[in-house]
Amino acid sequence: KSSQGRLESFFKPV
Amino acid sequence: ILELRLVQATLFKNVLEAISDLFSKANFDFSGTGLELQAMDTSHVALVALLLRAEAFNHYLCDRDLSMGLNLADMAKAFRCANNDDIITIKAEEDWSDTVTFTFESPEDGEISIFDFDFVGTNGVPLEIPEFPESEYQAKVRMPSAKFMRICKKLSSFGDSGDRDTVVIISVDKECVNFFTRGKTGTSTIVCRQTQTVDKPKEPTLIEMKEQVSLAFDLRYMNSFSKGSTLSDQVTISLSSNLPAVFEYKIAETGYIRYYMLPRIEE
Repeated sequence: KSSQGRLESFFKPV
Repeated sequence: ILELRLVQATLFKNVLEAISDLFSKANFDFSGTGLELQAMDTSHVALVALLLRAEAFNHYLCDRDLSMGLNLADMAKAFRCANNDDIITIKAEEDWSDTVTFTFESPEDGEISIFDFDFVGTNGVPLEIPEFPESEYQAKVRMPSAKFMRICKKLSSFGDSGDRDTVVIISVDKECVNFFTRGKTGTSTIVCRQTQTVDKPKEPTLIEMKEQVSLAFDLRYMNSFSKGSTLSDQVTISLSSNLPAVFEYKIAETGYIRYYMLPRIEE
């Protein structure tokens, strides 16, 4: 079973 | 004041077609450099970043940085009414009342359509998008964008269409990139070899591999990314097991559209 990774940890708010 | 003009609506039409099915809202950042657009899908799986430098426009005046959230579905609807050779003007006034005006003018019959769009909140964008070091990517594949789109279509037609979560596995091994998906009653693999550039110099498939890599992605997203093909003849896919994959289309000399997505994680 796998899940889609989320992007928050790579892109921070400006 | 913000005042931009494009003598051919095609570029903007294509941009909207390339993003509006996956992203509902986007942040448009206008500065002296040009237009930077960012959008994140509602499930925070995919991010799109677009740059159109001021030179991409026939007229570009922006004397103050201006950031606005806009609804892409509404914009796509408006742009579907525009003809490819319509002249587009984008205007926002200094005493702007949270709206931006898009005007389409037909050069043949002089008909003018005017759309005012209200600003909307966006899903947490704009974000800081770092340039990830090249060395962090295990492999890079460059291929004709039409070929990538065809591959996505083939995989989608074979993949279990009732399942929203059809997964595609992209593997790079020496001079081959494989796209693999599982359907209801079997599997499908599309193998792309590196092509000799002498045969078809304009349509090379190039593979740069540091180490073998095999990553799983949601096909639905990849399919949406492939719509960037109207903006560029080539797509570059950068793959890493630790970083978001980047699907990049360069827009002539004037910018790019980049889609970011993390590979699926084993639980």
